[in-house]
Amino acid sequence: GAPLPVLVMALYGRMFENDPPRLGQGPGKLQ
Amino acid sequence: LDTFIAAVYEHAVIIPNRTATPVPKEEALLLMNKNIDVLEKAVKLAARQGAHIIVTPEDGVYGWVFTREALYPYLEEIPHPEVNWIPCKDPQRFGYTPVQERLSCLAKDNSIYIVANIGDKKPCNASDPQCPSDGRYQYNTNVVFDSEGRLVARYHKYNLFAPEIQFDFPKDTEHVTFDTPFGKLGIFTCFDIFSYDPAVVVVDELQVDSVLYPTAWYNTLPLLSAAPFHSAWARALRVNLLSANTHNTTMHMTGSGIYTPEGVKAYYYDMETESGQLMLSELKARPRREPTYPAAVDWSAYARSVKPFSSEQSDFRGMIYFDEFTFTELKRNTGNYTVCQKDLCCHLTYKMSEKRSDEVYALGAFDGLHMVEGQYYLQVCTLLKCQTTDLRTCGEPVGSAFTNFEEFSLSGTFGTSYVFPQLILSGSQLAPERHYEVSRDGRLKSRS
Repeated sequence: GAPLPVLVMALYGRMFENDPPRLGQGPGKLQ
Repeated sequence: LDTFIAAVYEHAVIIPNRTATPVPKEEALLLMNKNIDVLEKAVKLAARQGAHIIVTPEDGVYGWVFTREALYPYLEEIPHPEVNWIPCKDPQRFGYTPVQERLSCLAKDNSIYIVANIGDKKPCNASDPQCPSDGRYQYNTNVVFDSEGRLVARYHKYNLFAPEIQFDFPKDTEHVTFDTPFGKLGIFTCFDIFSYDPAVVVVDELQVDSVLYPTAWYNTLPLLSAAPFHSAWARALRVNLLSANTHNTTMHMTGSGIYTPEGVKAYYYDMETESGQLMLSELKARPRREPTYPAAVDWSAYARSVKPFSSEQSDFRGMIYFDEFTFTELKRNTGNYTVCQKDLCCHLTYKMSEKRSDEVYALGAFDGLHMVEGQYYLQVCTLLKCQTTDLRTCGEPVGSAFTNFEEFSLSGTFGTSYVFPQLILSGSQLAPERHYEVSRDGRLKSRS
């Protein structure tokens, strides 16, 4: 592989089991 | 069909003037037809090149600058696909629906599936305790018309983004999937991609082959830019993802693509011009059945098998988009580093071509609840270039890098099996798969 001019490298993990029921958009919006 | 030709159109949306009061219905339709005129050119071009389906962006027909009241004249009654309706043949069946009629005729006349994002309205009254005071629900809605012009899918966006005050939340999540000659398709919208429900559900539980994904995504480096995030999601979920983004350089909106479990088939990123862009690519209709279908990754296997690299240097804190990371600086041209935060330890082995004095890199870890513009739990390991040589700028957006990495291996002790691997090069370009790989034990590593 050629040398790479890296800006960002990331392993972005999502822990779904801990999430609120809806990805929170402020309490006022929830029905 | 074993393969099919997918098209995605990044559309520079013609946006109406900001107004708090509703414009006349005729004016709203005029604006929407201007956008559909542009989409029509892309549809015809894609059809001429043999595309079976074209995906267009979220808000692609009327934009995103609305109050709740001002949006109303742009909305139509969109029925459930079970009514088996071809608006092009029976335009009056559900009231005044000129946009659906035009999209349906476009699909039928060009024999192509069309995915678009428009607005649905549903009247309600006091018998419904949740009915808004103005007597209707307004939904951000994806629609799909098949090559005969039939409405085959309708999806109401579940995870609205904070500024989308013009729309209502649907009462429940909708898992919208439908079968086609080129595989089982699923559909959701923009911010939904951060969710388990519907995003992971349609892939892991309902086993779709491809996801149709209209989005209006503004890029936020270093970790939340459209093309890197969406291509990483497709690899992690091992599914085709047809992502059509809006194009608006003022809003940093660009980054569309056709992504597969093995990598990027086509993508577009343009912060220089205001023009739209059509992309096409031939895809496997059912990737799971292919011998090349990637095996599942055990994202923490490697990181849990190695001892943390000891380091005499101290960690430091830095913010990435409101999340406080724990960082450690890469001081030499080669090395092994470990940085930890709560339950997550990130390991990095790397070799630079040379250690530049004018560029500083850091390895960062985050384990916690992201709280801005939505709340969701993250575990992130990242290697990034700091904005300046001042360590306090680590995590700030950076556009270019001149430090070349000859070798690298990044891994983490993740507590989740949903890990999206991103690799962004100078100029926000995606790294070609020939330069890196994701090993089965969870390392994002250079191909030596």
